[in-house]
Amino acid sequence: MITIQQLLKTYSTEEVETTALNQISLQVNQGDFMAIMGPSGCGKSTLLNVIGLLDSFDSGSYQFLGQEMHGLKEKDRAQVRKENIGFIFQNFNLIDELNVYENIELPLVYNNIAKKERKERVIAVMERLNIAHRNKHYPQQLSGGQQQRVAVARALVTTPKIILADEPTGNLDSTNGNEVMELLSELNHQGSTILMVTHSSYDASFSNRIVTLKDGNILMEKENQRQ
Amino acid sequence: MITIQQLLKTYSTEEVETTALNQISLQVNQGDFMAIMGPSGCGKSTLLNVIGLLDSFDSGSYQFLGQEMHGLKEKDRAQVRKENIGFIFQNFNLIDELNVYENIELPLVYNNIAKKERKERVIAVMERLNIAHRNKHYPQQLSGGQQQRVAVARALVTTPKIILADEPTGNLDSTNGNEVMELLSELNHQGSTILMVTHSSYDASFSNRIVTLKDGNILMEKENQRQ
Ligand SMILES: Nc1ncnc2c1ncn2[C@@H]1O[C@H](COP(=O)(O)OP(=O)(O)OP(=O)(O)O)[C@@H](O)[C@H]1O
Ligand SMILES: Nc1ncnc2c1ncn2[C@@H]1O[C@H](COP(=O)(O)OP(=O)(O)OP(=O)(O)O)[C@@H](O)[C@H]1O
Ligand SMILES: [Mg+2]
Ligand SMILES: [Mg+2]
Repeated sequence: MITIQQLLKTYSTEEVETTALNQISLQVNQGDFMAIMGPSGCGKSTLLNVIGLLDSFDSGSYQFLGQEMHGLKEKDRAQVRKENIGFIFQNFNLIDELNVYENIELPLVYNNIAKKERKERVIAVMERLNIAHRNKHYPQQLSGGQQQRVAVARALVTTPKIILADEPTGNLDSTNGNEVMELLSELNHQGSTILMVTHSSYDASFSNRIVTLKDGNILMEKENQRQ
Repeated sequence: MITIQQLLKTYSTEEVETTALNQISLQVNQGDFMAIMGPSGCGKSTLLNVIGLLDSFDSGSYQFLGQEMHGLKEKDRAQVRKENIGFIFQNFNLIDELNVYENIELPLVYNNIAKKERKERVIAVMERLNIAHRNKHYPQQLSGGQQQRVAVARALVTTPKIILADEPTGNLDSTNGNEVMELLSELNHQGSTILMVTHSSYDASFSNRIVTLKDGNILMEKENQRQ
């Protein structure tokens, strides 16, 4: 499903050049639930942004569903992304001008889903994540954990082929965090491939593979025995 | 140091009125390190914002350092806040137009600290939190955990009388999170009073009191035996 080879990603500021991903290679198979761990600043969000086609890379190869992504135009990257990927951002990235319902509904609108079905799916995921009572609020009127759950709901409402989750429970108490992990597990059992950045070994226990990064390199990989 | 009695705080949107703090009463003594816990949406950030004089409240009493805060003008609240309170925000609230060094330096500038001393203190806290190598970066050029550490550094650089920390380790791996907790502990031993919202029982173990909220009420309070 995803084959990455010798992928290099650098950032330059006036002062310094940072090698965020140091010619890494990685294979993700359909149906995987992969946890990505490592210290703050080691390249996890960068890896997710490159895989999620939100960011380009300098050199190397990234094949997504059989198609090479290097050199693909922004417009074509956006198309591949909208049709296949659900992204839960580390800083949520909610749209301030839209309320909770409209934020969650947006990917369904992009994918031309009919209004009646959009309503059913938005309501179902809002109830699942316990935020239906806030559906007319705007993001600035929500608690941190409520915003995070809206970001989760929006990424999952299209039941995408691949889910990229960047620290999806960072602002949640254990009950709400567990609910998010249960939902991700279910979607994985139903066929979604999941890559999840996390600092929590509890969250990582839901995965079948754990990849650990350090300074832009893959330090190690291991299989995880799920219950 | 802080005496809160029958404090009521509500939010109104077009659709619904939310009682975020339901006539709560709370006493915080100088030198306390209080953990505030509870489910997502139960009122923790609201409590911190009211205590931190960032938000007004509807009724009840809030005495800070012997002075009643209810009805205080915005200008006077801001003055009390700048002189006494360091705030670590749940969503960081860094200033995009300033780099890391300038973001951390800002409270010292407001407090009229001389340039030479500002430099020493900013460098000391950046090295302590392992972000000195990013001092010329802008917030958008930082990882999530790096942004969080800049927010922590900025709140602590004035060694304030009272530190309000809203989930200060949510985006950090265990090593960096532990470093933040050690630094808060040290400041507490040196005399700072700390109120910390957290979802982590590990973080809460550094406190001497744990207050649990639920639906805008104080559910329970307990002493914590620190090692
Ligand atoms: N500006 C606002 N307008 C309307 N309602 C609000 C506003 N800010 C917060 N609320 C509501 O008040 C309640 C308490 O919010 P608060 O941010 O204090 O929760 P919290 O305990 O910090 O949650 P979390 O753990 O998710 O950060 C929530 O139900 C939230 O939806
Ligand atoms: N736009 C940018 N410009 C310059 N440097 C950047 C930029 N974005 C990220 N970096 C740097 O690249 C490195 C990797 O960042 P990344 O966001 O991938 O880390 P991370 O592993 O997600 O960390 P965290 O756990 O703190 O979220 C960091 O050292 C960061 O400072
Ligand atoms: Mg990150
Ligand atoms: Mg909060």
